[in-house]
Amino acid sequence: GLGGRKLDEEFLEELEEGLILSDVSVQTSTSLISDLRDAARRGEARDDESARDWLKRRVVEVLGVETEPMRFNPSGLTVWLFIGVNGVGKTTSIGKLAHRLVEEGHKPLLAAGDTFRAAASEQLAEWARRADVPIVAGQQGADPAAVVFDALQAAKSRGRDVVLVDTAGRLHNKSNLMNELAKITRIIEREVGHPPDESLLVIDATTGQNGLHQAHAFAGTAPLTGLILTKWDGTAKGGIVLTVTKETGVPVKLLGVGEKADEICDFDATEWTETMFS
Amino acid sequence: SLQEKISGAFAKLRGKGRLTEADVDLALREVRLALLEADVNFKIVKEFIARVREKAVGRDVLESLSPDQMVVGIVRDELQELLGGQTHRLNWSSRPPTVIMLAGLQGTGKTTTAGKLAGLLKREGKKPLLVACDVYRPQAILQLQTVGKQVGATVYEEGKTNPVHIAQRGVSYAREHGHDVVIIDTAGRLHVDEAMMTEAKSIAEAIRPDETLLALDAMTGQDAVQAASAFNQALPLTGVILTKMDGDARGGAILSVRSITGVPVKYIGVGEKLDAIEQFHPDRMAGRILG
Ligand SMILES: Nc1nc2c(ncn2[C@@H]2O[C@H](COP(=O)(O)OP(=O)(O)OP(=O)(O)O)[C@@H](O)[C@H]2O)c(=O)[nH]1
Ligand SMILES: Nc1nc2c(ncn2[C@@H]2O[C@H](COP(=O)(O)OP(=O)(O)OP(=O)(O)O)[C@@H](O)[C@H]2O)c(=O)[nH]1
Ligand SMILES: [Mg+2]
Ligand SMILES: [Mg+2]
Repeated sequence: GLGGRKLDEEFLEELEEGLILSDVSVQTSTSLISDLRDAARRGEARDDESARDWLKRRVVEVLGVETEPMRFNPSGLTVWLFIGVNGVGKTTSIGKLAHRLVEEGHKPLLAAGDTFRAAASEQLAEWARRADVPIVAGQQGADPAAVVFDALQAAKSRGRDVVLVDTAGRLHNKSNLMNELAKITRIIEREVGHPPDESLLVIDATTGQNGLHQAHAFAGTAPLTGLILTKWDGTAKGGIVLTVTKETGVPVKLLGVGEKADEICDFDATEWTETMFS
Repeated sequence: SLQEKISGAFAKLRGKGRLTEADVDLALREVRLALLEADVNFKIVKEFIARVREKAVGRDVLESLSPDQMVVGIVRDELQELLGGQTHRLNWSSRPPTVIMLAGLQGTGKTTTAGKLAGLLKREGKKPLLVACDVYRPQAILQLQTVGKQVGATVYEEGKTNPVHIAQRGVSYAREHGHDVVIIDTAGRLHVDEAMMTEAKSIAEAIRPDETLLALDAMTGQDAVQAASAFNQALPLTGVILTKMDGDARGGAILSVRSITGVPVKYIGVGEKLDAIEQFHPDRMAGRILG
């Protein structure tokens, strides 16, 4: 035909391989290619090019065509909680969002909920200085829930409208650390009368299949409202988020594209998918 | 477990005398899936399966084993061999100080590992010096100073200045003050960031490390091969430290990295505390990857 090579099994395998190489799970990849096969049988994808386009549209559909905006509380304090395993970019993402919120006319306050790791509070404090926003921190080893409590009180009394809560990185197979996180969520819920407006799981784009396990486990500590995919400026595609969104329904909301304050952008499913397939 | 899955596939083929192609392919389908789920690189999986297939087809099924046990045994042996049979130690310099440089992508655990290595070497009777060459990340120097204090190791820093000079002067300082080993912490960097890769190269060329260790996160997926190859090309590497092994990631990325670069694993990070560093055991890793 005019489109290109007639669709064959070898091409379908190539497409599946492409997904797996992007860290989409084998299960999700196989399921998507199976959907494509059905579409081809129905005559919706007759050649390689239209098959690829069909697959792209299907991926965008799974991710959610409409970008979900970040939620603000209409009547009181807005609270955004940042969680995830060690080293993925939680603190840096908060720093970037603090800048963005100030640019948008908001009055954010940072809560240094990582009271464990060396220089964690100081790292967040530097981001607070750069964005010129207040920060509430505690002593090394303090109860993180107590710091978060203090931060929420401070935000209310100082007329701040958004609290960005940083938490310590933690591996999701450590039940004591996951319990600690669940306690932080409970404290927030108790203090503002509702769960965090955003509970954001931060996932590193280089993460493989463990990303799905992370999502399932962290969903047990806070009601996940979004994913932040960081380090997307590298070569890793972060395809595991496709599996996570498909399996959990949690959408990707933001993309980390660098280490500087302005290097965060809203997730666009179509653009992301284009890059994944390039 | 993988063995259970394979034996499930073999349920109908019990008690055969010799592994046929059909038997082996049936088992290898499960092995392929297990390796991909463990984050082993797609292309490495292909090569690995082909190699195992060659070794397994036509093999006599031993009296004492079932066909599935045979195949799993071949797979485990092959994996273990690939991961590096013997325990790899640090290269010690004949003229002190021994210089160890840590490198890798952002957030993989370099600074924490630097502290762990300093603590470990102190326990072995050495006198390590930590050198702060990350002049970019907010409070990275403070982080290294904090871990240094926690393990009782001196930290050499010159604030946010030239990392190449800091490294050079750090090594001189070590020599002048009787430190027999220097551990250089560097900034996390992307392998596609030309300027930063050039910087890493410059640091390595200036101080000629005895060990250049890639800190690799155990949860790294398919991209591990790209990153590791690039770092190996630029530096080159003498070892890998596989971090966050106390998580439940299967860690298949190490198989890909080892296959592509030939670089051995020297240590594994098994926790956030500074004593959480252990020897790498290829047999245990093989079992973990297979799941
Ligand atoms: N290239 C790149 N690097 C990033 C991005 N986001 C974060 N980083 C880097 O990743 C490293 C870890 O970032 P952190 O913000 O400390 O990560 P974290 O999740 O808070 O880490 P822990 O608190 O230790 O668990 C730093 O070197 C950041 O500069 C990104 O989008 N792109
Ligand atoms: N659970 C666990 N956490 C680890 C391990 N190694 C490092 N971490 C944690 O991983 C996070 C990142 O560690 P860093 O030492 O800051 O990583 P880095 O490579 O120096 O980061 P950059 O300098 O930003 O590239 C911290 O939260 C560490 O506590 C480990 O073996 N196990
Ligand atoms: Mg942090
Ligand atoms: Mg560091």
